[in-house]
Amino acid sequence: KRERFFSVMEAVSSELDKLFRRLFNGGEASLALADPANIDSGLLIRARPPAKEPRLLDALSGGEKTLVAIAFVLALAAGRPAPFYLLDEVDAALDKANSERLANLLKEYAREAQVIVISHNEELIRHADRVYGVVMREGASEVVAMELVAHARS
Amino acid sequence: KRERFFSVMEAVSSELDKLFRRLFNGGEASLALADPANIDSGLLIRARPPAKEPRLLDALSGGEKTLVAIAFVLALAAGRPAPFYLLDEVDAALDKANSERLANLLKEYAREAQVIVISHNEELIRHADRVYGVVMREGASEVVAMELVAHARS
Amino acid sequence: ATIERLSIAGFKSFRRRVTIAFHTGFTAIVGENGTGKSNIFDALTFVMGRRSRALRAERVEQLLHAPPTGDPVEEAEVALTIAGGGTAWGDLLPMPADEVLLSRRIASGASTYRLQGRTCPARTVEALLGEIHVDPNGFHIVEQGMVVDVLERSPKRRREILDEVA
Amino acid sequence: ATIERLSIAGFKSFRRRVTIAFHTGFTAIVGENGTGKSNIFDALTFVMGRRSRALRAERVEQLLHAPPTGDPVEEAEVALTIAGGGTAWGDLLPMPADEVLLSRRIASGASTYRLQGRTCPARTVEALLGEIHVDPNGFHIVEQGMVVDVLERSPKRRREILDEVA
Ligand SMILES: Nc1ncnc2c1ncn2[C@@H]1O[C@H](COP(=O)(O)OP(=O)(O)OP(=O)(O)O)[C@@H](O)[C@H]1O
Ligand SMILES: Nc1ncnc2c1ncn2[C@@H]1O[C@H](COP(=O)(O)OP(=O)(O)OP(=O)(O)O)[C@@H](O)[C@H]1O
Ligand SMILES: [Mg+2]
Ligand SMILES: [Mg+2]
Repeated sequence: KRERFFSVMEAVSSELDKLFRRLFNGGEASLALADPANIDSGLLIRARPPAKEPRLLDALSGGEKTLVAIAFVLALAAGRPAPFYLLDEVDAALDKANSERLANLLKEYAREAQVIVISHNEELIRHADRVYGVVMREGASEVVAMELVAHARS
Repeated sequence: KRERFFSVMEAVSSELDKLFRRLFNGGEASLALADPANIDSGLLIRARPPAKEPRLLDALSGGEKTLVAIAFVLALAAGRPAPFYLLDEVDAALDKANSERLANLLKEYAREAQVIVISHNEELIRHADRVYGVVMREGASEVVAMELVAHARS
Repeated sequence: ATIERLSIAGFKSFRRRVTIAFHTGFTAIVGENGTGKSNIFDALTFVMGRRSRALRAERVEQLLHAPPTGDPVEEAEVALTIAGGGTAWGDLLPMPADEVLLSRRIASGASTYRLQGRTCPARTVEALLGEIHVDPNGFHIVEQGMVVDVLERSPKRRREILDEVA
Repeated sequence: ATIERLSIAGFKSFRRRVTIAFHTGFTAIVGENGTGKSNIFDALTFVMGRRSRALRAERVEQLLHAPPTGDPVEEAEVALTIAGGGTAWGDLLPMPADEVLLSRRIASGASTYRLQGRTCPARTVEALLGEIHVDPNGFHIVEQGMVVDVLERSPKRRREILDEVA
């Protein structure tokens, strides 16, 4: 039971590092028990963006925290894969470059699992296999299937 | 003292309604005491977007809540004007049309007060009198004054 | 397992029945503020068993569609078609099936679940979803504004998360 | 009153001294994630008296710039030039002035305030800012991720807000 836990923590930690490096183009991340001797102690997330000194999670920027949180959520799949991911505007704090990196990562996850994303972000939407538009008419929501049109400005 | 409070509440409530209608292109908003007989009871915010039935604040969408919150913060100026507004990414949840409406409103407030906004949103940035770009080099932040260039695509 | 179709009627901002096909891969849902995107999210988690408090409603009645003028509707229903549960669902279904229709209805202030059209208790739905690793309160479902919440929870809470996936 | 200039040295991600002129009207601060925009926000509220806990740091030492390799700097300073305080500041300044230089320094684990270059207690800064209706924890200052907080606070807390502006 104890071995099972450590092997899952190791798998998720190494997946977290892999995803972090991918989203940040470098740096490192890992999980650790607050007290390695006590299996029930709290779980710490260590995250160090590239070209920066390791620092409290809380000192990270809004966009950096978003990427770490998403990496953690996706890394949990190394413990138990989820059949679908349902993400509502998780990209609100991301700049263009990070939105693009996240979109590419989600596209990869979408090969194994269903990825359903609500977003206002063109970067993310461009990578989708299908797009549904929601409109409101007279207080009632309606859903329209939308065509992904290639823009003149790439 | 009691009269002073009610007159401030009335002024802020009517300003909130004015700002709300402006940001939502209609609808209505107001402030009310939870118990009108008790001057120390809680303060309720009523907000009804256009073409929708009045509903709990909590049932509003992310973008709608953002607009109500900003309208409330700006309406407080009717009680006591602030010399500057410092807003860090308050527009994260807003779609293009709402960002545009917010930007126009902030531009107006900027005639009387200083408005300093941190944003990734082109709609908001376009309306600014000046833009500072922040970059990071070798773990150190640097600030550059930027030129607002009129885009070919308006 | 995959989510095939979601059908929403009378729930939150959905007056007439709306059906959305999800398919495999990457689906994006877009639209202006206040149009109903997060309400689709709510419908999906609602039919999977999430409580009304987590759906931005204080009581189940508030989930019934209320038009701008006039009375709220009397009934709301959300139906979800899931495929590929395979053998995991063996005992929980009335008879073996590749596709499962799971629905949840609100009427007269109460909510009822149906599986393949037959009424069933909430725990059957919970067990069925558990078999395919779906948890309406799970980490693979991230509500609007909640993405960094997992970092702000106490280290203890985060430690429990690992248990849940282990 | 207006904020004229903000000067940041050794504070959070600012190694060499950076000076930003604010002027009247609408100023936008842009840049990619993690470049230091919110740190500018923090510098502005820091010099006005906000506590380190509200600046994403547990202790004041964490506000000292730490380069990617090597030791943190020994000292941090943020200086703010405010104009147009007018007669409101009469008694609080050493002598009448149109422009006021307010600065806050961290060294040896302690923070000190200076007004026109002379050391002063935190309450003098608080009084000075109060005269021009500036509150480092006021509603005219909205931190990243906190905009809807005012709606989520209890109605009691919101009621107190009205008192603060009345
Ligand atoms: N029971 C109900 N009946 C009718 N309309 C409702 C009901 N509950 C919520 N709504 C409406 O649904 C709208 C919110 O929809 P939703 O939260 O899905 O928006 P959204 O598309 O996610 O917007 P955003 O981009 O701002 O997050 C609100 O305007 C609200 O008035
Ligand atoms: N004491 C410090 N020394 C050096 N760097 C620091 C210090 N404190 C914070 N930082 C760095 O500052 C960066 C965060 O900056 P900030 O929060 O201002 O970003 P931002 O521009 O607001 O980004 P976002 O758009 O993502 O919100 C972090 O990468 C953090 O590592
Ligand atoms: Mg939403
Ligand atoms: Mg920031």
